[in-house]
Amino acid sequence: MRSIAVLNQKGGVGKTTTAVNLAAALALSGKRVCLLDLDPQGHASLHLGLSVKSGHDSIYEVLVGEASIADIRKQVGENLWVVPAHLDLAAAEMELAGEVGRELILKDKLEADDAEFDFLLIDCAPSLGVLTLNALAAVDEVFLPLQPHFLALHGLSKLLRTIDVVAKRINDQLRLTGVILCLYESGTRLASEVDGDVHEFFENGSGSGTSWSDAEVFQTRIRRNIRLAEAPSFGQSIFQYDNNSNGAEDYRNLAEEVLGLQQSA
Amino acid sequence: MRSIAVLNQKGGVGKTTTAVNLAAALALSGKRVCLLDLDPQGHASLHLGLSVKSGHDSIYEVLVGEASIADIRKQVGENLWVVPAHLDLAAAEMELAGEVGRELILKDKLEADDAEFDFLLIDCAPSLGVLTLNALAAVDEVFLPLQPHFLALHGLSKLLRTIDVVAKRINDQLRLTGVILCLYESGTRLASEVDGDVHEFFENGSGSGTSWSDAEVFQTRIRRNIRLAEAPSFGQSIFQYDNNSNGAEDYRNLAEEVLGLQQSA
Ligand SMILES: Nc1ncnc2c1ncn2[C@@H]1O[C@H](COP(=O)(O)OP(=O)(O)OP(=O)(O)O)[C@@H](O)[C@H]1O
Ligand SMILES: Nc1ncnc2c1ncn2[C@@H]1O[C@H](COP(=O)(O)OP(=O)(O)OP(=O)(O)O)[C@@H](O)[C@H]1O
Ligand SMILES: [Mg+2]
Ligand SMILES: [Mg+2]
Repeated sequence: MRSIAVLNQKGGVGKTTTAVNLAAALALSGKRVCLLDLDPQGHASLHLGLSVKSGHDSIYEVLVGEASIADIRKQVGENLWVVPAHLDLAAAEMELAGEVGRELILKDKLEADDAEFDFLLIDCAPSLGVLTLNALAAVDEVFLPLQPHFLALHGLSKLLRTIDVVAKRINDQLRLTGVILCLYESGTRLASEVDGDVHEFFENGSGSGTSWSDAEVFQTRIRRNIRLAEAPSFGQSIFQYDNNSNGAEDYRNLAEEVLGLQQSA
Repeated sequence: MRSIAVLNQKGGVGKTTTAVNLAAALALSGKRVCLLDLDPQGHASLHLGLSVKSGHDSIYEVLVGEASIADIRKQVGENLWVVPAHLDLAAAEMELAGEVGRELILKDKLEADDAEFDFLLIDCAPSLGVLTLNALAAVDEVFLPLQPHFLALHGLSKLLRTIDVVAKRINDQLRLTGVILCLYESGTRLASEVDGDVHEFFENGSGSGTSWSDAEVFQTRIRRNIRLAEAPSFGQSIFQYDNNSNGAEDYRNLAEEVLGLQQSA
């Protein structure tokens, strides 16, 4: 099973849109996919039409309580399951603060889960707090969505250092394997300049033996497309909402690249 | 002096772009404006071409150390001053955690500052932590930038409750006075639908006697315009970068509305 955390501590760069639609695209191509919502805002869950009540059936009950992942996982489409989040999760940051091995709880719960998937995708909150650390401790790969704007690479060093620390201390399998340019305004000079900067940055890191030295910038760029912003208000993936849109085309292409890209590290 | 915190805990909705360009527009109209960067990411400072070294001259030194605001404030244009931030500020969240009256430090430092301004605008981080609480304790008004997408109003109740708690316990002058629709994709059904939802939400709150019952949704919508995303990479406001752009026109119009809107509460 390929396990991938979709992460960028910067807000509003396309993490959820990517986690949801990449998961949906992989499911449509016949892979069994589990999408785990690890954001207290619960946007990935809402995006696929799930609404979770407080005190029931969210990943919060799994992390701080007795629930198992299997108890709360919901099937939302052929080959596609969602482990939903709820705002209760905001309390987990505080509640887990003092706990020994607090970054390893999700990993344990996932290992206790005997369901078989081809892909686990985790949608992370825009933060490097304890929930996101749980994701990093539990997966092998990180995908990094970036908006090609001026400050795209600003703050990246902090994220890369966090991945490095987790890789050294807790999870030596962890690698940043993919970078996805999202919210891409084609034809603008800004997008193409930052695109160039991003490629240069990751080429310079290549071979450095760090947890991000094998990171590949996907050739597929996810273009700005209003359909991608509309789909969540119908509780649908882009493929259900508008299968002929640019948004659907881009996420289908991204999925093909992800499938072609064997985890080489 | 009108003191305004530009706040939304959601990331990437246009807070910094608004704080910077509204400040610049007000300065161009002859008002003396102080823009205070309260985000450890320091985007507002970078946006106007300031780069601050660690250990020197940022609002961090003011909050945890002996520096005064006057020591670190820089003039960046006629009528426009910036109090810059630096990533050191990320430590303040932790360092101030145990301190008595930790939300009132900025207020004290501002009161000790005898410089005269017509406007103080504070650019907040996408968070409701201790730095943002310092902003809320220190100002009379909150402006809320919203991106007219599906989840614009989701999570708003938490923000409004935070403003209410600060207003009750710490700062009875505090009101949410303005809502600004940003990143507006004109001509899309999504924008006009969420626009309608936002108006309805704030009309329903009107007269409720809460800290947001007088909130006005500005008539000016800030349209999506690539020039607004390009300007920061030159360290310029939109007026310096492209005075004829839609972005410049929209922020000029917003400033006129802000000036026409007397603080009525
Ligand atoms: N390619 C795109 N074209 C148009 N709109 C998009 C695109 N990608 C994302 N959006 C919209 O932009 C907004 C932010 O995207 P999204 O929620 O995926 O970002 P995020 O990184 O998960 O944000 P957060 O940090 O809050 O979790 C959403 O309203 C989403 O629908
Ligand atoms: N109206 C607009 N048109 C085009 N691009 C915009 C517009 N407003 C903001 N942007 C761009 O969108 C990105 C996010 O905007 P901005 O940084 O102002 O949001 P923010 O709410 O301050 O984000 P954060 O939560 O990270 O502080 C930036 O790259 C900015 O240049
Ligand atoms: Mg998200
Ligand atoms: Mg900002």
